[in-house]
Amino acid sequence: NGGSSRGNSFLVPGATVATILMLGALHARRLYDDKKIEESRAKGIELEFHPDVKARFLRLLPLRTISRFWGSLTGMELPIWLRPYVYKAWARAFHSNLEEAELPLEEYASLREFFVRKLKESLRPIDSDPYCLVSPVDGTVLRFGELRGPGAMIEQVKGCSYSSSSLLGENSYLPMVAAGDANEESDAEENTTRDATQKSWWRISLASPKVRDNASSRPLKGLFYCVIYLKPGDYHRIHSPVDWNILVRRHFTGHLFPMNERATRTIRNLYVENERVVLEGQWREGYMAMAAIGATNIGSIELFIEPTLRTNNPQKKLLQSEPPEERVYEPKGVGVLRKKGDEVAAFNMG
Amino acid sequence: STVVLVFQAPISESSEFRFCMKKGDRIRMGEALGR
Repeated sequence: NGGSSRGNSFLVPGATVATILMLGALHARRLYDDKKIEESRAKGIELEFHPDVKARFLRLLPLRTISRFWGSLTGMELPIWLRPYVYKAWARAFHSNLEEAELPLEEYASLREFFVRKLKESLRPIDSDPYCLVSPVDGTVLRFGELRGPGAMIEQVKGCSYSSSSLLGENSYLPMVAAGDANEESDAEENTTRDATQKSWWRISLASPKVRDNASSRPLKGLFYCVIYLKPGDYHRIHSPVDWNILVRRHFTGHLFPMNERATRTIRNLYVENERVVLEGQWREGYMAMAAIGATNIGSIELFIEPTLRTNNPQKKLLQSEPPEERVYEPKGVGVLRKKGDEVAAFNMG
Repeated sequence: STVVLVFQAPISESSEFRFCMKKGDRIRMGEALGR
């Protein structure tokens, strides 16, 4: 008996120390990896797509269930005395600025509520230039550019791209894009040996007609994209990038893979596999779409213009081929007007 | 979580849309993405 109790008294602290050491080692490894990535980026080295075993393993995990469990856990009301400690610890871990929170920390009942906190009034001045498009979120700009050529592909990382129509939906009002840039197109029209498909305009939908200057045969409007990543410590509300009429909302159910840098390099078609809400409409220059893509920890998307929308719902079977659930906002063709800087949506925990 | 914007903007010589940030930049809500 004496030997057994001596064994137990060693086992518990021993296991605790071993766990702490293991977690410490994993964290150190992660910091090292992050540093390497930052160094590569500083040298201008493009990160390439490289699927790994961990990414394949992630597909086996019930990430949606884990996400909802995380949501329930973080939605639990905390005792008032404990709230500042928990939120300060979160802020320290994920580099949030607590000075920006609209309310005193004690007034956020749960971590989930704290996570979607509003900011103090006028902390984010909105650029008032009518010809500018503003960032809808706080985050890191991952990619941006002009969409060109068949498929209008958006690069996830070097060596892995996804089509804008698979991101926004096959029924999207996405306008036509030119094959090649404007000058290449003019050259192509003179060069009869080139493939006819290369010099033609392609379409996903005719909802937005192409606009061209007849004199120069050069298109007047291009189609652009911008991808912004939100870290866990960032402000997680989404605002309107311009004055626009939101005409359609599409909700795609899907996986809830993590969306961090490593995941973008190892999980193919990450942006079109994850659950997302797409808003489509018109602004002064034409077509505008905004896709809010969920992740494991931030699985649900709340729309302020449609509070009844529920995302990250339990499902018996996840079918990727399932068409998105779509809603056309009334009045048809006018939809819901949102001004630049207006709140549109929020990412919720779980 | 991630937000992707897809939008039309002018590309004619007289008024060409240009992004005003770099890849990897931190951006805040309300700051100009492009003009």
